[in-house]
Amino acid sequence: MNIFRLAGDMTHLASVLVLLLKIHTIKSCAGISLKTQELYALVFATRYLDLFTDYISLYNTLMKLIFLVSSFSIVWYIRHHKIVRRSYDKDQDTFRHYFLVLPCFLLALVINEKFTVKEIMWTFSLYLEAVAILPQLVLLQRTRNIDNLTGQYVFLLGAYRSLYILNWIYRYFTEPHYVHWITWISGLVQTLLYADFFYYYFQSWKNNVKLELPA
Amino acid sequence: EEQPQGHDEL
Repeated sequence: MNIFRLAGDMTHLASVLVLLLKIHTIKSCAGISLKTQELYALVFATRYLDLFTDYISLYNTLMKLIFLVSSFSIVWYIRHHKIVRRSYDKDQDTFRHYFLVLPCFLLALVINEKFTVKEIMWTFSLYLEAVAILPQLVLLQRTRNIDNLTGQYVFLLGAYRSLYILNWIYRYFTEPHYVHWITWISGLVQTLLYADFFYYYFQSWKNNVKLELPA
Repeated sequence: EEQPQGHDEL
């Protein structure tokens, strides 16, 4: 464990908690893409299959449980909570996220580190996580204005993956044989997807104006 | 004894 990875995990945890907090307190999911949340629940479900088989550390198991419970809770809130569901704008959240699942799965079948079920599911979750934010970014483009909590949510998600890239660089130089090209490239693609959002997020923060994303 | 699973990250 290094500081970049710990900071990355904490940032990731913060992003999920910010979202849960928003939905739970103001009982609204306005501006939040259900599709992105469903993709994230699928990412965690397919990545943490080894939750009960491979014990790595208490921290690892605890964090996996938190991510699983929180991501599925968010999906439940938006789909089934009698008040929250009313604020879900399904006419705007129209990204065909199923079109992301299949290519990621096929790619995982072809490009992976080991052709085993667990490894293929793990690789699938990596590819899916890289593109899971797309429905949310499309929704932000559509609804143009975004409220602070949604902006913070996306910002924290992007920041967590950027910190992980620093973690991978650190581990590459400090641990012999630590090479995971698939993880690194997938993580880089994911961070680049956030790059343009970051640009506009910082612009709005610097000029102290409401975040406007160009159409 | 199975070598530790390569993926120790979240």
